Amino acid sequence: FSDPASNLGLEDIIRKALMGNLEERQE
Amino acid sequence: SRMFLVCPMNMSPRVDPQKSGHEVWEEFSRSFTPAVREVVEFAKKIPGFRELSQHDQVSLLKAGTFEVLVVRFASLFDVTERCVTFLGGNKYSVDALRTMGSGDLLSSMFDFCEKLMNLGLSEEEMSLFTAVVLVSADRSGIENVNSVEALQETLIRALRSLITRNHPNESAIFTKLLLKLPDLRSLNNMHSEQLLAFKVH
Repeated sequence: FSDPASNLGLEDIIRKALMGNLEERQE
Repeated sequence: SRMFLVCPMNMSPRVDPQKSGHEVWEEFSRSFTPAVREVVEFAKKIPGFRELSQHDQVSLLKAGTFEVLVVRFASLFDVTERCVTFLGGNKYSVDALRTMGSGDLLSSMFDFCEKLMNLGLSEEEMSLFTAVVLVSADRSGIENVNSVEALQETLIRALRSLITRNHPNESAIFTKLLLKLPDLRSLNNMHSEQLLAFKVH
């Protein structure tokens, strides 16, 4: 529980949103 | 025993008692995910943010998303009518939310939002302030502190210049804004404690 952001699933949402942009740039 | 989720990033504070803890959590997650994605999209538009390492981009967003959301959704807190609008569109009075179990966090959020809204910032000023909130070199887990610090300083300089230009006779506004940063940290800590209590519950 020491990392609330990970607990909430935030990290996953953030990574996906950031990666989406990377994929767009690669295209 | 009824359960309530008093965070306005929910559609409603009332939780269906028939739903399992997992279902409640999933629903809450679906409700706040679009707002979190908006924060990421906002971050991507901050000049220089995408030049930071991916690790630091994630670290800043993980640590700062709550604070950015507080600033972006400050208008959900109606100080005059003492009520909060949830994402579902319904308003709930502070007294009603208090009976549902909200505590010091909600009162502190009201105080913060009232002071922030009273500054009467423009959309552009608010946006730049939000960028300053997000790009903080003292967040935990930052690997390249110098790069984040350099970007943070550039953003603070830009904010000072914008505020000075727009409010030439109100030099205290910039100082007041910077003093909001520790207030936001404090709200963030209180929020993390409540999340912990919620998960344990």
